Amino acid sequence: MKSLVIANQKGGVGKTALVAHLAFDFAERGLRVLVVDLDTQGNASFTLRSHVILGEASALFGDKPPKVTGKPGINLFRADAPLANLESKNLQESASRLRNNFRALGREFDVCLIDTAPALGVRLVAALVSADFVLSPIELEAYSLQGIRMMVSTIQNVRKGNPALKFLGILPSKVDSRNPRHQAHLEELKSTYKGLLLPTPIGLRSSVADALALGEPVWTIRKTAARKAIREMRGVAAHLHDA
Amino acid sequence: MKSLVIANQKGGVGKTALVAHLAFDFAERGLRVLVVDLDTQGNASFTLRSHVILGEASALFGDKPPKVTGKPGINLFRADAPLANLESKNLQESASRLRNNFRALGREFDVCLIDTAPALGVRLVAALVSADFVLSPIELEAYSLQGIRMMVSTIQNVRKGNPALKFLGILPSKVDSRNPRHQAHLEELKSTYKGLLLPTPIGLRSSVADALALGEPVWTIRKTAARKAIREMRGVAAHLHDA
Ligand SMILES: Nc1ncnc2c1ncn2[C@@H]1O[C@H](COP(=O)(O)OP(=O)(O)OP(=O)(O)O)[C@@H](O)[C@H]1O
Ligand SMILES: Nc1ncnc2c1ncn2[C@@H]1O[C@H](COP(=O)(O)OP(=O)(O)OP(=O)(O)O)[C@@H](O)[C@H]1O
Ligand SMILES: [Mg+2]
Ligand SMILES: [Mg+2]
Repeated sequence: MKSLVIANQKGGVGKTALVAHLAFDFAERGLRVLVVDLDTQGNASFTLRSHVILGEASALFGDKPPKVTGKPGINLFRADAPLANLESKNLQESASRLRNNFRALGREFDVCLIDTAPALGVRLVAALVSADFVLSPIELEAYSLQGIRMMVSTIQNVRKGNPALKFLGILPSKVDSRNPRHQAHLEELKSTYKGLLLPTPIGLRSSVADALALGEPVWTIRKTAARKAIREMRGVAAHLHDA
Repeated sequence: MKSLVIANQKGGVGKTALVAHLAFDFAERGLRVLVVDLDTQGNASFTLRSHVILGEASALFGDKPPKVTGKPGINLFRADAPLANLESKNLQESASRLRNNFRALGREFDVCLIDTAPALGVRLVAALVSADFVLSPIELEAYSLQGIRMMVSTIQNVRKGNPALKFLGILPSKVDSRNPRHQAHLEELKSTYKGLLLPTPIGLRSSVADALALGEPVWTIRKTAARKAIREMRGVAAHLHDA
């Protein structure tokens, strides 16, 4: 099982939108997809509510792995309130439990996608310690751009405990192509974080929000307005599938 | 001193944008404004960087109040990294320290505005225990609307420890008037949360993001495109000033 954490301390940048669409796309390719929702908001759990619910995400921090069988499609450990208690627990212990439980589940799934809360807390660090890859969606606004430095240094710190962790880069999302500020910020990013930028930005697309509320991928929305969003989400999934 | 917490677990809904603009408006009215940035992202601290920096926000959780004098204008306790350590501390102790320190500072300021991280953690609860008012900006999207229930129940729980806390309501923000989904959600809100909705929604206004990056209020932006944003931000400030 390959595991990917989607993380950014900045709120509302499209983390859950990305997790959901990668899950939809990878499941359609016949993979056994495990989704873990570590955010007590439970947005990913809401969007994926019609798929296989394996249990509560806090169970993954227990001292024994949950007994589950992976089936092709989307299998979800949904967000639950006790997740919040992890923030006052010992980081090392929480991280090694999650890591051990992921190892035990590894044979049952092909890929694991982890949605995280907008915070650099115990849950995020435990997920980074346990994962193979991490990716950060960002918005092309000053606040989000400033947050990249903190995100990159958090990832570098975690690499000391998990040298296998690969940073797949930053994905500009909710990009408004008509907004000169977004275009200027995109150019800035290209020069500062040259090798880290994913090639397929995701636009500001109303149909993405529609799809997330419906619990369906954007490619099931039959409007011409959804065409660009479909191409972009499929593009990111294809790029990450091959990673 | 009257204190107002701006809070919502959902990320990116416009909490910091609102804190900054209320601070600008109230300072222009000659008030001695205290801003406390409890979010380690430090977005409010960035936007208010050219104003009076009184110290680090984590100092407000110490066992003695910082010795400061309030002057007319914006006085800031800026975000610092040690704030994150509060999440593993005892909630009661953190809350009573903040509450005591706010009391001690009360003579120096007329109003206190508290920006919070997108999380229902120790810092938020401590702020709610210590404050007189709380207000939640929301986005007119499904994820944000679903989060209201959790927010309202958190506020009601805190009221047991701080009966004086008043919920000023929910403020639709980043509202796209051309988006039928936003309009439909606004109607839904009007029927479900009738008495809680603030009368002056804030639109999706590019000039707001420009202003936040510049560290200036949107009413200093000389474009006609900024006119609506100015009217809205001033409207909300006037409404809250009279609260
Ligand atoms: N590409 C997009 N175009 C338009 N709207 C989007 C897009 N991606 C996400 N959204 C909407 O923007 C809001 C924020 O997106 P999302 O919830 O995925 O971000 P997040 O980073 O997971 O937020 P949080 O930090 O609260 O977990 C949601 O209401 C979602 O519907
Ligand atoms: N009315 C608005 N119109 C357009 N953009 C806005 C508006 N208000 C805020 N923004 C932009 O949207 C983004 C999110 O706003 P902001 O950072 O204020 O939200 P927040 O709730 O404080 O986020 P977080 O949960 O990360 O603290 C920022 O990049 C900001 O520049
Ligand atoms: Mg999310
Ligand atoms: Mg903020």
